[in-house]
Amino acid sequence: MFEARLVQGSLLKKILEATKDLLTEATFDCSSTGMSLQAMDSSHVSLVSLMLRSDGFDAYRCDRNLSMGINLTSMTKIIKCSSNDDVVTIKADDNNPDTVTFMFESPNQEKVSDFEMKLMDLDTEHLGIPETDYSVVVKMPAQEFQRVCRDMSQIGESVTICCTKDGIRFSASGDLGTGNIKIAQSANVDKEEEAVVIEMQEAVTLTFALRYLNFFTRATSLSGQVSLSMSPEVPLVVEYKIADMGYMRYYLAPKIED
Amino acid sequence: KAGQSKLTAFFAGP
Repeated sequence: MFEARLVQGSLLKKILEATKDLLTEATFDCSSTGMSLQAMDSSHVSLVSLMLRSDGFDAYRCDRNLSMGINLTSMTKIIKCSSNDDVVTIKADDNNPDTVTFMFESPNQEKVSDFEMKLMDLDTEHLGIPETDYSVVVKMPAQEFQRVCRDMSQIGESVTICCTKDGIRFSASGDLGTGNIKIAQSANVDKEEEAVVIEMQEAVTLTFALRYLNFFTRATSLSGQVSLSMSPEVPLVVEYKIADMGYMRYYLAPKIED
Repeated sequence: KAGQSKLTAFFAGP
């Protein structure tokens, strides 16, 4: 028996929005720890890693580990049938292993809907991602990062990110010319969410495809802040924290000189 | 020009 109840049901809409450009299907792994998902996009350039800890749900029960192969397009159709203020419960029954049920309850309990969705048999290949100490970790407002990625993609297809202790510089070049955006570390801020904080061991310069970074910024509504973790010649980690529950992380392989 | 690398070049597979 698996049952996970989320009063803030709209969170699922935001999570699906944050995966839709990268994934069409994925396996949700459910255990007593929580629900997680790890999947690469079809070109194997980026990876989505979602963690929703069990203690972040309003009720959570998982008697035995369960892998649910989900067509995300179908799940999106079903989740769109919920209202933003609905309580969402995800249920899977051991006696009926080929389906998952989504139940939506209005706040006043007057409307209750349930949708049963067929699960898929997916070949999932989990990548082993080692714990890494990154050379640079930048925390900045998620909306600012979204704006930078959008603006840089007006200029070119890739962005070079150069991070020093003074700040972070984004540069792009293309047929029309070049663009640079430099953001300094905040001197002092009233609101933590508005801060730009750079933790640096060594300066790093890396180049990434903007197409993917723009896909990642679909997660902007999940969190006020985003963190960018970088080391020379390894994948970038873009993390959006999901308050009191976990995170949505994206990994992106760098562009490398041949 | 820099080429796009793949994640599988960095992380161990299944």
